[in-house]
Amino acid sequence: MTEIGKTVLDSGWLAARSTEVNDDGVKLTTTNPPTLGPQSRWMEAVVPGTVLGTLVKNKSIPDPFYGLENEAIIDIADSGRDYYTFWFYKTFQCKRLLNQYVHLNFRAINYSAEVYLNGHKTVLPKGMFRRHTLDVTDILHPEKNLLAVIVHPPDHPGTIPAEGGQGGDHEIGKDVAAQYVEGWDWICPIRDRNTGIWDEVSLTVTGPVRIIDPHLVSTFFDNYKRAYLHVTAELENKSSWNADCSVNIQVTAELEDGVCLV
Amino acid sequence: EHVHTENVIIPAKGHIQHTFNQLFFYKPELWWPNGMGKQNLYNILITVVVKEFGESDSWMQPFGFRKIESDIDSVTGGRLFKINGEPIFIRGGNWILSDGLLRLSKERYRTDIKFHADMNMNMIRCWGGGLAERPDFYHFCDIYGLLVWQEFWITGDVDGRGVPVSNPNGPLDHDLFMLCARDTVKLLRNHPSLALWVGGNEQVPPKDINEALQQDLRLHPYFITQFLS
Repeated sequence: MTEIGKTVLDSGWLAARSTEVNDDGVKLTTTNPPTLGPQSRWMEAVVPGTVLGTLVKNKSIPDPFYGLENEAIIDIADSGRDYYTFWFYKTFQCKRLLNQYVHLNFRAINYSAEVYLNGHKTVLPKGMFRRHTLDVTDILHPEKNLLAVIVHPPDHPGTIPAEGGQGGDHEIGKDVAAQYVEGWDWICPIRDRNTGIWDEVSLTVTGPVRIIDPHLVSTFFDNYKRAYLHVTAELENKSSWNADCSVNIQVTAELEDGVCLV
Repeated sequence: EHVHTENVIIPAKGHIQHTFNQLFFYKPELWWPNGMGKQNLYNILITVVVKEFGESDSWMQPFGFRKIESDIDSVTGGRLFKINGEPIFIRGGNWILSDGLLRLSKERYRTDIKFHADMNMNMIRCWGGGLAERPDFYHFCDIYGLLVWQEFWITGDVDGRGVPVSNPNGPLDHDLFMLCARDTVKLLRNHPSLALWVGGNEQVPPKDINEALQQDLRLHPYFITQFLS
């Protein structure tokens, strides 16, 4: 049985360059899941992380932070976006109970992606600084679940002029993404423009009602003697019947040495 | 006194926004920036229990009671900050990001941010050409008392300057920019260290984006009203 709560998916990931994988996401997550091996194009991946982070970990490229090694890595402007379009793959287990709901969360992906889970496809829209939450309750398998994500680089990766300069040719500014990746006075261009699942991936299991993005605000009066805590939260009822809920807020101050005051 | 329960009925497949009655605190331990006092944090735990099912979800956040104000000083043109009514001399550091290949880790964040506190700094400015920093970054700023000045993804070099002027109107998709900005605000807004959202680095975002950001980020009138004792 799966406890209510969050499980971070940050191990056991594989990756491969999209141009070297013949299967599509449906096959990868049903009949033809990837495996590691001497002949396989798949490698162990770093998630959260970027394509270059995975390639450095596998020593497929030198670490760009040493010497002039960055010059040895082909830039996306020369290789084309497909060269840095990568598959990331993982299996996981999640035995949910009746009236439990499961969401798959990506806290940030650069720059757009398609997610395949057990043969079901979902498109994740563009944008480096946005979260994605998928309700996967109905497509989970009781035993092993197969997850594949193909991640595409920013739409406008730009070209680095011979003379370099802050932000290269500024094309990256057309997207909603970090701009330093075309190079700046303090850093060389990042060859994959930081394409990848660069922040936390998690599974959250809840009951029929889930809490979304609470907002906490404090206000003060009488010279900070009188304070109010204002709490607003979105509540979503996933079930098909009215949910009669009691919502509790508990505020504890951690004193020294782990003693709590409620 | 700090456990509060409210009953809510949520329709089938419903999605509601619920504002609780405010919780009263008498002289709470305040959160202060590095060098001004302790970084007192309270754990706020929200749980929802569904009748005939049991606990359905829970959410926890370390929270600091603090009031941050800042205005442009008419004499110097500089921005003056006040924390809990006390003026503060800002000693800040520039922050681009933890690692160029986004190899981000809690250990690295803790080390870097504690280093800033040990250098007696009380603010970190997150540059607009880098990231909207991550919750782990803000968590350690909460713990070590580093106020955060967080810029959105506009820079003077890439947006609206140069010969010829590049990206005079910023990114191509303004709706996407605002969607990312709003989601980022929701991700980070509960951290006591978050002191200031800034449109960009050395550049004002395109007019429509700037106005939308100012509109969305103003202090909600609900929190300005003076409650009578």
